[in-house]
Amino acid sequence: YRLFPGEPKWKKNTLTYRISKYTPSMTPAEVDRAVQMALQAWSSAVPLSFVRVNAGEADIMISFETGDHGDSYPFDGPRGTLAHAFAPGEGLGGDTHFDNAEKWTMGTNGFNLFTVAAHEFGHALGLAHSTDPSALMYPTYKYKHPYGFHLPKDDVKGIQALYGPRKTFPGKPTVPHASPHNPSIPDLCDSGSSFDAVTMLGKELLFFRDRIFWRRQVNLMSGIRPSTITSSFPQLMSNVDAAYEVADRGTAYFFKGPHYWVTRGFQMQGPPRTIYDYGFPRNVQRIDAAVYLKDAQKTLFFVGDEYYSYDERKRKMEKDYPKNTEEEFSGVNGQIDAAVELNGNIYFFSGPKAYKYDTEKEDVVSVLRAGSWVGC
Amino acid sequence: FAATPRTSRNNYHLAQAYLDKYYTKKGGHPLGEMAARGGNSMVKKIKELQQFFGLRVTGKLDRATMDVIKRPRCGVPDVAN
Repeated sequence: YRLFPGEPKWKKNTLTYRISKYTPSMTPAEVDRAVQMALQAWSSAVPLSFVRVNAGEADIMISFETGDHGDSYPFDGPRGTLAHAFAPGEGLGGDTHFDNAEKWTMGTNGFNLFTVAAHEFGHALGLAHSTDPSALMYPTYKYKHPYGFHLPKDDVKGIQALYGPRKTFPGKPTVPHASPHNPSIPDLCDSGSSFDAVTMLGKELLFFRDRIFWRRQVNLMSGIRPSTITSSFPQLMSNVDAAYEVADRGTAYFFKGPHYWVTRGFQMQGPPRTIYDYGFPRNVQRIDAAVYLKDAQKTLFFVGDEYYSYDERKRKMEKDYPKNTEEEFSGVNGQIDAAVELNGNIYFFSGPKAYKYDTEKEDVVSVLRAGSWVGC
Repeated sequence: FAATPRTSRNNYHLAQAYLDKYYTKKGGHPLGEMAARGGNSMVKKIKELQQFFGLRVTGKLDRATMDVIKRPRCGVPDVAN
């Protein structure tokens, strides 16, 4: 394998990508899928994850271009040069262009987009061309079957020289997407214990803390089991900031930093999205807690000492928000870490405390220890 | 197999464009210098290409070399830029 002079690489683990222009020879969904699989080929070998954005600038801008398209590397029509990509860096860095004059395909009747994209993303991550004919980073086109594809050894060595290996479970065979290590289970019964997020999911209540989550039947206190987040939600980040469920839609939403994931039960529904789709201002970088109010069909998002209200029916943020949490929910003190609605009450988790807030009385009617929810 | 003069000329131009695109360090070699030394610099680059692709290093546009030049490929140069 070869690296670029100066060995440019990305200095962060989460990269954004955006497909700004599509090709007529494939459906957008096919292009999305091929790009996602091509990125996954690399993220299975190194601790990098890729988040898709649909607007604005992304680290890796992807487009289909024709002829001279303004980056001093004009395309040359059918065959010849198929695509190119720029080494990691600002501006054009990481950007990947495909020659629109080619016939792109998901199969073999043309140039397989997955094959070429996987090669070009190697450049976008910092690899130059390899002299090893079996390598993905060998300069000439050679069809690679997308499903079950594993990076050849030469490419794994190259990319891990830049970003290090993606760690695996000790004692288990190397598993792609395995979480980095066997996380210790926090002792929820110690007095300072708190949660990162709490949500219903179907008939169960889930409590998230660090890399672990606990599942319990709503009306049963026994049988509460911890497991790692990544063992049930492999594509999720290893920990979660906030979560909520819209039960009548059978959909749950998990938040981490400026991104969120949608699931049906434990099944991921596509790649992560950006929280700005909700209409948050750009200065909001993460969500502390979220709770869906069934009757009102509104979701409250807690950020610092304020909260926003999102109308799930109209799918838009309500006006006149954010509002101050303590002013609107008297008796609830401190930053909200997690929240969930059950039987007409909202349960706010703040540090080691869990406030039971009666929405009719508009007041806190009891305060428990957060750990009592999981049997402490 | 003896190429016709026309084929030879086409191959030559194809190879020249290929070498300029993938085996020329931009900014390091002013174009004039390349023209001034003509074939010599081209032979050097043909050898570089043959070495990169694991072909016999002859400095000539033999059939194996032309096969590689005609194969669809990535637009990033093979030599550091």
